[in-house]
Amino acid sequence: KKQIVVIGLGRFGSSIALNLAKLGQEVLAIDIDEVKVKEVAAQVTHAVQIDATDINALKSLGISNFDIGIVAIGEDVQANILTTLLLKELGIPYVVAKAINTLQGRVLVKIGANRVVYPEKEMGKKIAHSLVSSNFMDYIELAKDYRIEEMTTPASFHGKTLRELNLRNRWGITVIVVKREQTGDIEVSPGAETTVLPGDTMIVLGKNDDLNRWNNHTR
Amino acid sequence: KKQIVVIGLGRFGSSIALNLAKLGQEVLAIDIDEVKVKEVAAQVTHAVQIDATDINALKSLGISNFDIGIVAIGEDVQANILTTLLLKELGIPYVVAKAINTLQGRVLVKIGANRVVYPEKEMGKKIAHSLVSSNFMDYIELAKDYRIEEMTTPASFHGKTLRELNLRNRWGITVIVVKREQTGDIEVSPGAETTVLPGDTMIVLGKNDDLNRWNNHTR
Ligand SMILES: Nc1ncnc2c1ncn2[C@@H]1O[C@H](COP(=O)(O)OP(=O)(O)OP(=O)(O)O)[C@@H](O)[C@H]1O
Ligand SMILES: Nc1ncnc2c1ncn2[C@@H]1O[C@H](COP(=O)(O)OP(=O)(O)OP(=O)(O)O)[C@@H](O)[C@H]1O
Repeated sequence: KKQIVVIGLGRFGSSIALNLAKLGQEVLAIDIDEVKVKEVAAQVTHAVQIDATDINALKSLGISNFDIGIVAIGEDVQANILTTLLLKELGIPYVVAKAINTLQGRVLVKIGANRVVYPEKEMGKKIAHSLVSSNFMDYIELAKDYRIEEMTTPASFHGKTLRELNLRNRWGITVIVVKREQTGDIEVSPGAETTVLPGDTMIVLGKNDDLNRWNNHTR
Repeated sequence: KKQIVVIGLGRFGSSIALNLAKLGQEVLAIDIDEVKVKEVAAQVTHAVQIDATDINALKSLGISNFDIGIVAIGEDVQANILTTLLLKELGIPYVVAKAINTLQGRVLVKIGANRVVYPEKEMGKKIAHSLVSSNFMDYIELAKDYRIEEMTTPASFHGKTLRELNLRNRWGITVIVVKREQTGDIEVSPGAETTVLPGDTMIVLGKNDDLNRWNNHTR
């Protein structure tokens, strides 16, 4: 379980906060606007009204202990950049920041953002692609309880066959593709005798609960 | 090649317009703000400054002949809803509308939007999921030339088995999942005797070129 602070509860930030909470994570939700704070308060671990550019306010919340920080402030580019800088200076190892233009994005990278997201731009690209493919539907959304994930293979897998790993019986997970990093080959519906090698990634299918349990176990 | 009108050139709308143009589609980009229009003009088929809630302005642009309409107006919910209604009344068969809250989304569905998108909400969910999976990589990106797509099944498939359809030999496409709309069941690595039924969707894997060829064929 990760400790995640989400700053900026607009449509994007509140969606991150609420979805993380649904996924069982510890979420501290922050916004300068009390109304936004109240809207999520019942569904997250903690919700606090502060100005996130105030380093003392951040310190008093114990922000330095968090695993992940999300800066989802939008229009106020200056506050977004300053908050990102503060989170890195307070020692949060992984900080995701939203950018509303590429210039801001480059600044964020320079000051230490581990990942920069352009939510509207990326969704626009996805929609464009889905309109052009004749029967394309919205990514890989299976029946409500299932999803497909791609995962790197842990060291404990290497040198073992899929039969030995027995993921279906032990974890309820079905391996549908093995990608060989070393050769770039792709094995679809790999046989039970397939040996997992270092660098391989697997695409797996499973129920959300099973995948969550698997993810918590391998953390 | 489709004729697509994109109304509202904010970050989301302009991304759709520019990506569609890159994908070789005919794009008419519209915004009430001349500055936004100028920004995309060189990269799309046509870019025009009008108020999209003005039905006469829309008519004069020959909007009724378009295949797809995208309404990417954001804050002005009323303009977004009115524009969506006008596009349907002018006879555009497929209209995608952005919504900034679920109430607006329900209204859009009632007035005929074929698809409602919540870009910030959906990206938030995706980011949340990517942060929680221990080894999660950004969706299903296979070796450069491959991808996984979900597709609806055309009428010509219904009542046939996968063996009869022979997609792998005919199109180079591997079916990895069949989703039964009627029961909600999911069949992973379906056998050759699996019969495709109306409403089924398939998740397929293939080389980009093969999938593009398939998509062009079924258009
Ligand atoms: N200094 C700050 N400290 C904390 N929160 C802030 C600060 N500045 C702005 N915010 C909050 O960030 C949130 C998101 O910012 P804003 O609404 O500008 O972004 P947006 O891009 O329009 O959002 P979205 O598209 O996600 O709805 C707002 O709720 C706002 O109150
Ligand atoms: N009546 C209208 N006719 C045409 N364009 C309009 C109309 N009303 C608003 N727009 C345009 O729609 C665009 C997007 O709207 P807005 O900026 O409110 O949305 P947004 O959700 O903040 O955008 P994004 O998140 O995509 O950047 C703006 O460029 C605006 O000028």
